[in-house]
Amino acid sequence: STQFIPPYTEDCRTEMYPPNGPTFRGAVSWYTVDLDLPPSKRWTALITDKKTDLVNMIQAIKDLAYAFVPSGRLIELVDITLVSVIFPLTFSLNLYYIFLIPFCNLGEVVLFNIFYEVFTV
Amino acid sequence: CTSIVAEDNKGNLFHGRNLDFGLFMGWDVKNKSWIISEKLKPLVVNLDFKRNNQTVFKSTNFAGYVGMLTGIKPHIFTLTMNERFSLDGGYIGILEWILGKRDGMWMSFLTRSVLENAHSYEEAKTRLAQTKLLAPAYFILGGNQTGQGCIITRSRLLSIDMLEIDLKLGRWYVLETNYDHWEEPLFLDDRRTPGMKCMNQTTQKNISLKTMYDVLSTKPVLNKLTTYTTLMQVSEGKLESYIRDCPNPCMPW
Repeated sequence: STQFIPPYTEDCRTEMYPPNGPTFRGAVSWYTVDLDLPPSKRWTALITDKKTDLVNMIQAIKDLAYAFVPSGRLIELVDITLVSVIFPLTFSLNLYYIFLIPFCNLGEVVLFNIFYEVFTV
Repeated sequence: CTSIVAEDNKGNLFHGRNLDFGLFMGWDVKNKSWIISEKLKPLVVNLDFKRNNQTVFKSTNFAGYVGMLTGIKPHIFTLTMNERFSLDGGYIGILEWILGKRDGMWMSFLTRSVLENAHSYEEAKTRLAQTKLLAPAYFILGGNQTGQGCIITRSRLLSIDMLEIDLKLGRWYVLETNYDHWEEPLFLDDRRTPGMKCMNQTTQKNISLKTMYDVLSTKPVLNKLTTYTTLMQVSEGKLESYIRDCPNPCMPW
C-alpha cells in the first residue's frame, strides 16, 4: 500500500532526542492542579493562560458543525440540551467552574470533554 | 495514536505515546494539515495534580479537558489510552445514558479516577478491565516491576483481551495503535508494523526514553494527526511531553 512507499514511510529515525528539528514544534508548559482547592480555583490559572487557544479550538469545531448543519440547530442542541442531558454532577461541577470564566458555553466545554464518545458517531 | 510499554534488560520500564487526533475534521488545503489537530497543539499542557502539597499523579492534557488520556502515578504505574473503533461504539453508550441507563463510565473519567485513586498496577489493571464504559477503548498500562506492561482491549461492557509483556516469550514490549492486536490493522493505516520494526531494530538492550522518542518520531508512527509525544519512566516518576509536527511529505494519518 502507499503507506510503505517512501516518502510516506522511512527508515527508523535515530538521534531525534533531545527533541529538535522540523518534527519538534515546542516544549509543553507545566501547571499545578491543587486538589485541595475548590473546583472554582483549580483550573483558573491554566484556563486564563489558554483561553484564547481554547476559544479558537471550540470555534473551529463550531465551524465544522455549521458546515454539516448550516441552520445552527446542531450548535443549539449542544449549547442548550447537552449539559442537562449528559453530565454526572460531580464532574460537571468541575466543568461548571471552567464555564464561570465566561468565554464559551458550558455545552461546548461538555462536548469537548466527551468528544471521545461523540467521535464514534 | 500509538502507545508503547517496554522493559529494558535491566528491568527498567518505559512508556511512550503519540496522541493523534482530528481525523476527517476539516483539512487545511494550504497548510496540508488537519484543522482540529493544529488547534489542539497550543492547548497541550502538563499537569501536576497535588494533594497536601504531594504529587498524586501527573498527566499530559489539552487545556479545558478534565479527563485523562496520558498519565503517571509516580513510582507506581503509567497509563495511556488509545481509541478503539467498534460498531458497538460510544454513540450507543451516549444513547443509553440519555435514556437513563447510567451504570457505564465516560472513558476519560475512568482513567482520571484510576490515576487519582488506584494504589498499584494490579488494582489499576482490575479497574480498567472491569469497569463498564460508554465507549470501547484500549488501555495501555505500565507498572513498576518486571513484566508489568499490558494492553487491555475493552468493549463497552467487557474486557476482551489482555496482552502482557512476557520476557520468557521474548515479548519485551507491547505496542498498540488502534486495532485489535490479534487482527491485521487496516491496510491503509498500518502504523503497527513500522513501529514494531523500529522497536525490534532498537533492541531491548538499547531501549530508553531517548530511543523510544526515535521510534515515535518515525513516519507513519508520526503523522499529520500527531499532536504530542509523551515519554514516561515510572521508576523516576518522570513525564515529559513535546508538541510535534510532521513536515511534508507525511501521511495524513
